Amino acid sequence: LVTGRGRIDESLFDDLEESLIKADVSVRLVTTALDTLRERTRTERWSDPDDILRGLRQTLGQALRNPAVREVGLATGAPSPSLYLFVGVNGVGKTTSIAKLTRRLTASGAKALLAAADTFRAGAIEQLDTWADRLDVGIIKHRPGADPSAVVFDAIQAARARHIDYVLADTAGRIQTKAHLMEELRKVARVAERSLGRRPDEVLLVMDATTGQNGISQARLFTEAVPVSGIILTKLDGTARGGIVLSIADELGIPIKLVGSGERAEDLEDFDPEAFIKALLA
Amino acid sequence: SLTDKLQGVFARLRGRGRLTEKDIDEALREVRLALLEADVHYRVVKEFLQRVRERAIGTEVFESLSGAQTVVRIVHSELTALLGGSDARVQFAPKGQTVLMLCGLQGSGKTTTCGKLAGWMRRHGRHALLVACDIYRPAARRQLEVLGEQIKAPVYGGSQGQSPVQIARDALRHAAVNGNDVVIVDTAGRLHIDEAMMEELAQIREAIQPHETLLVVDAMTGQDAVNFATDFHTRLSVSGFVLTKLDGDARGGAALSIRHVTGVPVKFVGMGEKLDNLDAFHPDRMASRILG
Ligand SMILES: Nc1nc2c(ncn2[C@@H]2O[C@H](COP(=O)(O)OP(=O)(O)OP(=O)(O)O)[C@@H](O)[C@H]2O)c(=O)[nH]1
Ligand SMILES: Nc1nc2c(ncn2[C@@H]2O[C@H](COP(=O)(O)OP(=O)(O)OP(=O)(O)O)[C@@H](O)[C@H]2O)c(=O)[nH]1
Ligand SMILES: [Mg+2]
Ligand SMILES: [Mg+2]
Repeated sequence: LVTGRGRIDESLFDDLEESLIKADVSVRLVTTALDTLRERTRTERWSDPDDILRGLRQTLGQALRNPAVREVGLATGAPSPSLYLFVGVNGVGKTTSIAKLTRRLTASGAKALLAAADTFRAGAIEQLDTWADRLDVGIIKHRPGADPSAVVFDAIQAARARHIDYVLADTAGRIQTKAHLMEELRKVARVAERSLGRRPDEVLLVMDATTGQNGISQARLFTEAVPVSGIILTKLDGTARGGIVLSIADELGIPIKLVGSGERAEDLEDFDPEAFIKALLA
Repeated sequence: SLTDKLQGVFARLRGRGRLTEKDIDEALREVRLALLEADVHYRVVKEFLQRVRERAIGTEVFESLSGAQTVVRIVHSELTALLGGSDARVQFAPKGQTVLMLCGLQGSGKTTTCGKLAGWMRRHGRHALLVACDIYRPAARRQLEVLGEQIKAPVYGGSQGQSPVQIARDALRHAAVNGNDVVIVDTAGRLHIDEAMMEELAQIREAIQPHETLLVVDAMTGQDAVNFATDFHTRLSVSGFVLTKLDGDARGGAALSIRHVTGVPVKFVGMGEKLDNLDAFHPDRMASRILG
């Protein structure tokens, strides 16, 4: 980005603004970050564009340095099973992310059970069922149109009976501004909490890296409805940079825990803040 | 709203008879912010504001009392003109089969839109065949079959082991035999940077010569829209966009970006998950939505 530049001038700041906006970083955060850099250029007497780049990485990294945001590991609870609930708007990669996390958990020897609590969308149960077969794990499914809360309830009971370590529950995609759908989600979380005797160990908000400014609305409204504990940012193998998560971390303090980097079960990585910011500025 | 923000700008400039260039620039900063927050592409915003600026400065009578409304009116009309102004109707074959191919990134709403289009076709007196050319996603064919049952449209999925190109080609023959005058081909979601998958799509297109190649785009897409829309269009010559999930609160600025850089019109909008939630595209409504 700053290669071949001899000095710090307004055109450098214009280029940085363009790169950050094109990475879907919010205008508010871009303006704040660049104002900070302009100030530091003055007070620290910077003359080398590399200082700007380093300063920018620090400023953006600040959003991710929120203490709540830095705990990237997945929580577990006792007594088992640990429950991971997957939520998010339509088409972002919830079902596929369940498959990926299941593969990771079972690879380390743990036992997992899937809950097909998307009882609405065409082929949703069959899609998760196919993954259960491929991953050789059990699945609790009811009929299409059944109450999603009942599926999650049954899965928790079954996991206890079978001494299973993890229940991963799929939910239907839903637009965050649809009150009746968010109420349905609240009920799923309530029923799960009652059955588990504690909150779900993780409520993972799945977000698509191609999402623009609407991502903030998604994070805000899903967190208001259910205790979102982390974000899974998918489709980072595309050209979208997912910059909106910086604002989400900055304003809401939600940790980004995992990243989806493809469509296979093995395409799941831990979130790496340094690598993320580096890619943002590439 | 943008009008309120501009009222604030113009209130500070009160008492002047005519807007100066400096006043226009200050007003345009608010417009720029509104468009970027609506996910309009950085460069498209630049070019768009240039047009607005020329029109605003060229305007003769400029009462600063109604300056805010004037600027919003100019912006709204420029947006509407840019979003519209092209034939957004479906191109039907003059006789025989009409073939539509749907493509796009993963999760954008292609399969659901295929189901919706089959319903739309029936309401227009035509009989569509749905074709399941996604052989990769778990239970993709099953998803389309369920939608086909719901909308009462037949679904063709070829036989086990066939490639998407073979399935598509056989589907045309199947449609001819069964009296389907419209063939709607669903394809797997794919990245525009996945060379093998883009080549597959080009081959499907070559085999079936669609009358419509529809790129399905999620309304919440941000700045990346220009990247993939350009690539899909360059590779396949897209004839129309379908903008999905407009029942959410995403402003949908990606629509302006992709229309501006490719010249391709938005032909349909998805307004919900149910199969009757497919609407015609209204440029003026989209303009208001983008402006927030
Ligand atoms: N390239 C890429 N594709 C992904 C990734 N994660 C998911 N996908 C694809 O995105 C599409 C949607 O994934 P799903 O898992 O069905 O998404 P979902 O959120 O469960 O969708 P709904 O249940 O319909 O709301 C599928 O084609 C997946 O293969 C990722 O990290 N990279
Ligand atoms: N709210 C809303 N949801 C939609 C709309 N169109 C599609 N969806 C939902 O978006 C999700 C993804 O839709 P699909 O039709 O599976 O998307 P796709 O492009 O075929 O996905 P892949 O085949 O995996 O690439 C599903 O949950 C759909 O119900 C829409 O207009 N509004
Ligand atoms: Mg799903
Ligand atoms: Mg599909």
